[in-house]
This record gives sequence, structure tokens and C-alpha cells, in this order.
Amino acid sequence: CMSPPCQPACGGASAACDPRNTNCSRCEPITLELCMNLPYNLTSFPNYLGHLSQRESSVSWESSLFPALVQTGCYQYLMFYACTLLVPKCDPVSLQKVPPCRSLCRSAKEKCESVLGIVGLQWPEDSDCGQFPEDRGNATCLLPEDGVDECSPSHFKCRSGRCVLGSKRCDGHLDCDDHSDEDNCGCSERALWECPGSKVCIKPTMICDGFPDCPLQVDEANCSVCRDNELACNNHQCVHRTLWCDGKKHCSDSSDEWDCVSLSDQSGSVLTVFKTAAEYQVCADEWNPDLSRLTCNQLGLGVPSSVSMVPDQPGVPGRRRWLHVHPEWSLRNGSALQARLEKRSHACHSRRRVSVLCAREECGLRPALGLHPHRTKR
Amino acid sequence: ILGGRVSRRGAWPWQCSLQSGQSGHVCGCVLISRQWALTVAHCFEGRENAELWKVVLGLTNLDHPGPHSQTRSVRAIIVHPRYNRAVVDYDISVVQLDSEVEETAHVRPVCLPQPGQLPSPDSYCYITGWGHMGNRMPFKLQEGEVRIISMSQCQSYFDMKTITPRMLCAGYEAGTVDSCMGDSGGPLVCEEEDGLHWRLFGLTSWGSVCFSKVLGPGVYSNVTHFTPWIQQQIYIHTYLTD
Repeated sequence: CMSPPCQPACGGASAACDPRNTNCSRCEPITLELCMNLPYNLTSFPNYLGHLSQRESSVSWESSLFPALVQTGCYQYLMFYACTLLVPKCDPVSLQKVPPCRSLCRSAKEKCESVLGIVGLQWPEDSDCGQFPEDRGNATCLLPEDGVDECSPSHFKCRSGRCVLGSKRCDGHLDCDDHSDEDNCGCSERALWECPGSKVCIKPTMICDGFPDCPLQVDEANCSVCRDNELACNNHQCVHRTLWCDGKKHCSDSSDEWDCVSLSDQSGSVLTVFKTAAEYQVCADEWNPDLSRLTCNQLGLGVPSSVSMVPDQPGVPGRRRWLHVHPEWSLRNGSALQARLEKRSHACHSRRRVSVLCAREECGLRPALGLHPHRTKR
Repeated sequence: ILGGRVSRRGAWPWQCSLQSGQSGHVCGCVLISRQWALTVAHCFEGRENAELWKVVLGLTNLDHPGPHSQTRSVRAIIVHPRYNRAVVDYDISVVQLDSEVEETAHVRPVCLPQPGQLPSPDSYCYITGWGHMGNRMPFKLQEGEVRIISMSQCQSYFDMKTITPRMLCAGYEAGTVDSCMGDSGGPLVCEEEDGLHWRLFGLTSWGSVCFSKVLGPGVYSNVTHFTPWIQQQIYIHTYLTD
């Protein structure tokens, strides 16, 4: 069908279009934010710019072009006209599109086409005014009624009545002719949340969503109240300490298994494992090359370049905690390193810690071009 | 790629073609290790099912894959949870191949940036892809040299959109060298001082209407911003499978 797939006759799977039944038009609610303040709220596709859906309209370049053009104030009803093209009115009874009147199209084109020429753009060719009915003819067509808003919901309306893009509101630049876009820029005036200790405004939905947005990540602080024997996940769930870094996900965002392994201390190579919410070093007694490879791969650091067993530092304050290689370490295929180590005792027979240096694997080379493509002798 | 040229065979061994069913090439992608690639989130809009996709590497001519090409199915597609379609922010995805590729002279991973490492404004880097050339879609992989543009200068080109820290800008005044539809997800790479290694700083994401005379550079997902997230996704999907 020229128009969208036919509606299922009896609510089953969408029936294949019956060639005889070419009238598959139907109305759908307007969802394009740009045109949510029209005097009508049903539309149908394809529209007058050849778009087959509102999704296609929303990412079309006309949906960028018209709002920018509205800022020039070239024509009071330009946004209304643009929406009659992007999301044409659908008559709920006849299920037919209601076009803009030819006079509306002509007014918009005559007043705004020259502005586009300045930036080397043409007026959208699909919107030839001849295709639209005369307003005095018997065909119904759309003209702006009183009270039609010349700004779209994506705009900010200056006190003077001009429209500027929403992204210009409180952006620090004076865009409205009366500078009203930079008035009342406090967060609360814009229904936003002000980051404590800074002027940054964020949407309330961004608070405690696991993504830091404020300086010092204050929007992600105090987001969960966990019991003493629990730790907070990145998404602020609470998980028992003993389940942290056991190699299995307990937080729904798996953050109880993040950052369990690190190569720390000055040389940046002594292996440290964070397990059941405490930091451990790894006893070298049963260490092997496979575990060295696993360590570097898990850290995204490539492959081991050197492995050594470092004597424990005597007299270090507090008792060192040791992890040992699990007897069944090789049976835990695909598991992370922390799942292949176990707490056995506070002793380590050799009193030596594992130290691994990793080297990134070769990357970013172009062997097909030879070593020095730019420097071939002549 | 607008204003570019045909690339030499094997010149960009990390470039891959993300292909779906009968549509063939849909987007570009970039190999970052033997089993992982990067592309942009908007390529998967409405088509997040991994079974719909395959990745082809070692390609120069889309129409004649040739002996160097390798094809892999996709095991997992991980779209950034904060991908925002309206403002095209957090436009990045990690793609897990169903098996490792064989590293050859024509199939090689690119280097990821170090934490905080960014290309300096006005430095020259390369973009590649099989996207629109302004007058036609190419069969052969195109390459173009672009200049990195500072965030503030870039914002001045774009009324409609906000250039966020997750974005990187590169290009020239419109009509010269730029990426275009079909290049999305492909690499913006810069050569290291050693003249040997190349590092990935951007993924082709969006821009002005690339075949009009409207001013404006191309906008790329800023890979440096996402490197920790990328490493974390690889770790989770390698070691924490259910």
C-alpha cells in the first residue's frame, strides 16, 4: 500500500495488504515533541516531506532546519506551517490528511526562503505550494487560528515573543533580543536540581542513577542506606560483604565484581585482590603462568611481561591478609581471578607475594603498508 | 566520506563493516581486540538483536570481499545505557564477536586512548568509511584527513545541538572533507609520534547535512571519555557471564 500497512482486520497479525484495499490510512497521536502544541493531535503518514513515520521525521534535517529558521522571525506562523508538513493533521472521521492551505505555504516560502539562501540552503523541495488547495475552495485546508503559538515546545519564548532554541536558555549567551533567555536561570526556576557547592543544574532523574553528573559526584552520594554487613552497589542496591568479589554477580549492575583485582604499590605490579570487602595480597606458593595471563587479560592490560615473587615487607603495620590459589582453580573456566582464589589462613608458607607486570599487545599497526610507508627511498 | 580518496588495501586494518541481513553494509565499526569491536549506538536503533548482524573485516571493496576478509557473527551488542537519541549523546556500543578473528596484515586491532589522552585541536587525523560521498555511495573504502576542532569552536557551528564532553569535532568548512551517512560507527584515528602506531579517538556519530553547503564539521563520539566503560563491559561479558 502507498500508506502504512493495513490495520489487522480482526486484531490478528497485521494482514498482508489487500491490493484492492489501498485505503490503509489511519490516524495516530502526535509524538514529535516539536509539534506537541498544535490545535490538533492526530496525524498520519507518509507526511508531505516523504517521511514514512514520526521517528523518521524526528531525525530528519527538516526537523532541525525549521526550528532554527523560526529564530529569525521571518514568518510568525512558520512553525505551525512546518508542523502541518512534518505531522499533517488527520481527520478522525475520514482518516484522511488535511493539508495546509496554499496561502499559508506561499506566505512561509515568500518570507523565509531568502533567509535559507544566506546559508546556501534551498527551501524543502517536497513542499511545493501548488499541491495544496486554495483556502477559498471547497477542499478543507489548514490556516493558523487565533492563539496558535509561534514557538514550539522545543523553543524558549522570549519576553518579546521571539522564539529561541531551548538549548539557548541559560547557556550564558544573550540570544533573545530582550536578553530574557538569561533571566531566572537558577536551577529551581527551571525545575532542575542544583548540585550542592556548584552552579551545575541537573535533571532530578539523574540523582542516584549510578552516573555521576555533579562535580565531586555529590548526586551519587548518600543514595543508599545499607546495613553494617552490607556494601552499596553502583546502582545503590545493598549486597552482603561476604558476596563481594566472589566471582559471581549479586548487584543487578554487577558492580560487586568491579575493580576486584589491581596491581598496586610503587612498582605498580604487586597483585592485590579485594575480596569480601577487604584487601588481600596473593600468596605465591601455588601461583602459575595461566593465572598471570588471566590477571593481565582481566585488567585489559594485555599479556604478562614479567612475573616475580616478592618477599613480604616485614613490620608492615597490621596483619597482612593472604589469599591462596584455590585447589580447583583450573576447573573454574571463564571465571574471574577473584573466583579462583580463596581465604585459607593468615599464613603464607613462602611469605612471598605475587607481582605481575603486563604489556599491552601490539595495536594500531598497518603491516600491509610496510614499516615506513611515508619514507620509501627513491 | 566527502572529499576523500580510495584507501590502499590494508591501510586501515581495524576498519570493519557492520552488515545486517539483506541491507548489506549499514554502518562502520572498529576492531579493538580479537573478539571486540566498537560502533555507535544509533546504528542499532530498533535493531538491537545480535542475530540480525554480522561484522566483516579485512575489506576494501564492499562488492568483492576478497581473500583477506573475515566475517564474524555478533554474540552481544552492548549499547551505552545513557544513549540519548534526541541529542545523540553517549552514542557508543561495544560489539562482542562470536569468535576471535585471526590477526593478519589486513585485520588488526587499533589502540585505545590512554585515560585522559585527547588529540590536540588543529592536529590532523583520518576518518574512513563506505558512507555517502556527496554524489554516490562507494564500493571501495574511502579515507579523508580532517583537522581536530576545539569544543568551543565546534559549538559555534551547531545552533540546534549541544556539544557535550562525550563528543569530539573534526573537519573543515562544509563541502570539503567530512564523514556522511553510512560512515557512522567508523573510526577517527590519529597517528602517534613514532609514525607507526595509530590510536582511536572518535567514532563517526553525526553532523550537519553533509551534502548541503551548510557550515559545520563532523561530530564524533569521544572514545577517551568511554575507555573505562569499554574495558568494564569487556570484563563483565568475559568473566561475569551468568
